[in-house]
Amino acid sequence: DDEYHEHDEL
Amino acid sequence: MNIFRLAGDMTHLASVLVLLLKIHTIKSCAGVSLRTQELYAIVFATRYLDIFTSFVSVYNTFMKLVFLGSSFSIVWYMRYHKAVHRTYDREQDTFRHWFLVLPCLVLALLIHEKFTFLEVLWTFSLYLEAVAILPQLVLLQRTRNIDNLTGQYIFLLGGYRGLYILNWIYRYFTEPHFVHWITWIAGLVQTLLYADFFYYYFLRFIGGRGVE
Repeated sequence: DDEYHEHDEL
Repeated sequence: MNIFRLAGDMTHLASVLVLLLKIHTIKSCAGVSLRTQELYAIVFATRYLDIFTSFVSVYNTFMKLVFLGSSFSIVWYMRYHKAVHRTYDREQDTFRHWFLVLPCLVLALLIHEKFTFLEVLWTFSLYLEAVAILPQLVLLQRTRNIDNLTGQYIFLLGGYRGLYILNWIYRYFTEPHFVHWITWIAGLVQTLLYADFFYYYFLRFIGGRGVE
């Protein structure tokens, strides 16, 4: 699934 | 969140605090590259634009504000604070850092995970962060002195990205679909740029003498 990942890293 | 990433964030936080400490307490920025600091301010400004649009966690938002605040205040100190500005060695800090910005922007327009304004700027900030230390490393070679807070600053800065690589390895093996080649390659290049600095930094510890 190519759900758009949220940038959860700094 | 895993221990590698937390350790990485704390090391990164420590690097900016060491630098702010140096500049604020001894009112000196000798040996510090203003150009690297300007690049870092751009890195954070273009990476944390999503601070207004997406909320990940209190920790995430808090740390973004700390990094934005510290990087811009370091640039402000070095540019406009009378006492500090006087200690800035402008003649030595001559790396053409604007030549780094454009290629990173072009590369971000060509290679990104998603072609949106925020994502392209986020990718640009990754590429720029990978090379942002260059003016500082060049300045360090000229001032030939790693035995001070600036040396600690660079050491912590390199350590943070090294810990992030461990974090990416950990997440790759524990989270399905966690594959981010762009981040990994940019992070690896960034860490490799510190390789020779780490070599001399450890020599200094082993040898216990000033390293040229």
